[in-house]
Amino acid sequence: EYSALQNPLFRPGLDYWLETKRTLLQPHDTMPAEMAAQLESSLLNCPDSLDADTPKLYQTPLSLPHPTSIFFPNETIRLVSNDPVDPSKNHQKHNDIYSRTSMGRIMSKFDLDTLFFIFYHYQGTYEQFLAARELTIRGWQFNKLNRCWFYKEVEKLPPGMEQSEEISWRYFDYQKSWLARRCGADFVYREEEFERI
Amino acid sequence: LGIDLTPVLQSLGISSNANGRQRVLDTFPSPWVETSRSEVEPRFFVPE
Amino acid sequence: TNQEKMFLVFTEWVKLLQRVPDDDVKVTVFIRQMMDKGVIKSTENVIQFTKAAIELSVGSFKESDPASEVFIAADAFSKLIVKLLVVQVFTSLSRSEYLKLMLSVITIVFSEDQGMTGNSFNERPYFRLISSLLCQWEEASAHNFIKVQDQSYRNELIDFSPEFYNIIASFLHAFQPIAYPGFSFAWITLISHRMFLPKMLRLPGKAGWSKLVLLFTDLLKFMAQYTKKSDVPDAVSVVYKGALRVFLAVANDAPGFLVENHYELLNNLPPVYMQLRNVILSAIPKNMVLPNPYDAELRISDVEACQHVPNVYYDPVQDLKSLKKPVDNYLRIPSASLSRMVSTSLFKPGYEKDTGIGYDSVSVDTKLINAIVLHVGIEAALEKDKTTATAIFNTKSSYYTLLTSMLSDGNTEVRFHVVQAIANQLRFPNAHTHWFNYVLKNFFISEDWGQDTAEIQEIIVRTLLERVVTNKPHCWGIVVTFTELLRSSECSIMTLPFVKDIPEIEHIIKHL
Repeated sequence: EYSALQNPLFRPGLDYWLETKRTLLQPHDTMPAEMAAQLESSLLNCPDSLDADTPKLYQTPLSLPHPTSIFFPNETIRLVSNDPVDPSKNHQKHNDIYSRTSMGRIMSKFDLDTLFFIFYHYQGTYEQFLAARELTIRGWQFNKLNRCWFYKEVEKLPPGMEQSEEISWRYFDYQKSWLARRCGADFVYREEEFERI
Repeated sequence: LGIDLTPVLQSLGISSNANGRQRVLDTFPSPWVETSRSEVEPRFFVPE
Repeated sequence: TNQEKMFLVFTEWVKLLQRVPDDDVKVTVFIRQMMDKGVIKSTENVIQFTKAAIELSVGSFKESDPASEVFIAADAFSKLIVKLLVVQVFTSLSRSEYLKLMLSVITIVFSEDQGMTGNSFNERPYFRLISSLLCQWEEASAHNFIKVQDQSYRNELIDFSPEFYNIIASFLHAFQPIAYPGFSFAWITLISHRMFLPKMLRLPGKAGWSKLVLLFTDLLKFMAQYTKKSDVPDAVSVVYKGALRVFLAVANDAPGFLVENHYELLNNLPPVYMQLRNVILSAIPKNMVLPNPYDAELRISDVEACQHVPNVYYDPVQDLKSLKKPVDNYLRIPSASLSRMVSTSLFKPGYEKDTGIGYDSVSVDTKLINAIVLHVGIEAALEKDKTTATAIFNTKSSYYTLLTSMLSDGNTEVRFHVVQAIANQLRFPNAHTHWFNYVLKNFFISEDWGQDTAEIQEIIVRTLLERVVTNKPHCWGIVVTFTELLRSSECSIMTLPFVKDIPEIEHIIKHL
């Protein structure tokens, strides 16, 4: 009787909706044939993992122009793998939800070049995220200001020297040379410049 | 009497190793094995 | 017509989202224009537009080539819903009301679709809409809506987010399998969705737990309703398989949820689902290591964890109704009249079909019995903390004698369900397991049952046996209790008539 429900847009949907309340209050003792048929139909149409996957309406083109073979497939291969995780990996990120996914595992086999390519060319994507994760696992850090990945190299010096270790920094030059380069002697590490991943 | 749950747990990616316990619901493709043939994209975050 | 205009606008929206990224300024401008031009300015318009959008989404799915992208419109619609929740300023209507309004319209269209199409109803576009809605909300809300610049809007959205999930849960409750059997499999997939279930489990303050228990109860009720002993439809077996996997996943990721909600979950669990019951009751708090229950040297009173009282999320006292006063009064000052009042209130007005092992109907209020037993256990544990252990580990304590009077006053059926309710509390090492272990052991060796001794002992043995004879998991408390009884020198189980007179049982007990 509420005026809102008098809306003609709601007929006959509202009537069907009310019917279901009756069933809820008094469920059938044994499953009627019609219900069994509907249940069967639901089973046949059961949504699968593709139906449940994250929607992608706009396909981002590669973020930086870079030649790629037309023979490479557009879809990423995401096969289900239930191989147990290697317990010898002790980095905390090794035990996160991504370590079990096939993409996460494939990334751990990629070399740095491939990881940087994915990071810079697939911006805003799940793949970029995983590449960043893998780089972090390998000890690289992302600088928010110059958008480069940096790596701290610690070299143990022979005993008897003034210092026990020598620290040098490298960064990956994605804009020009596409190579890892040593940082100049004037490089100063400032923690706040780096993304906490 | 139920069934031996070991293969069921395996299909879920749940290891019997208590130390290696990982969450499975965040990457759960479907309640049934038959409809879990491909992985689903889990939540993730890309900083600005 | 207005409807045609709505269709056009929505179609433009779908096209736009395929051409630009969703954080492009054009997307926000489009929405602003929708509002300025009155497409979604009033409640009436919102209703009309929502109806048009869902009808187009479902229609385009039905008409699309199955090999193509069939969900583009549904995905675009769910993105629109999220955008509308995030970018709008809510003055006359709250965010919650707005979302409920849109979901209500979708519900009515959904009802009409399934009502008109019957067996040829296709659940997939509706599933996709909600699935995508959950994915896109997750993206929008990541890191506490960090992409939202304005801090006060950000705070509003952060406050709203748990509401979002609970509203979705409420609508899923309305779509439950008993109401919409044609949506059953989509429904189960939705309640276990990676963007819904773990979120609901982990909302701060357990804000999602009540609704989750409701949804799991809906699932269990459906399974219970349609599991008759001999002819379980194949589809219901498939439902069970899925349900089992979901519960196993929850037991792995969030055992605390099963630990704290075992009472409500078991109230709706069909008794024949022995293994599923064990799965729920064997959940143990994360990081707890169980002492070996088969260890001959194990003394349950020495297990440190038995000092801790487990949390019970839903207080069973709410289910005692008119018996709350008599029970609590008895626990303070026991009297025969009070215990009699309890014992005579355990029956239901009539018989109800139920599928148990060895029985197919129930005339007692099992929910009430479960409530009384758990409530007494909760109160006993509280008493122990307030006073001493001897106050409750005492066959003269009111906690113990209330349960004994229920057994001695009751018939076979009452006794069976009381013992079952006690067995449901024999879980991981905790104060309840500890006390109920004491209760059951003493019930078994008690000499106060007179002629009823054999029956009560048989019920106890049967109850414990049926829980260990199934495939694993087995509850720690059940194994410990049963092991103690088997090893008991005070009363050798092997000499009991219901064991030695039945070769199969004798064989099993001997083996154990």
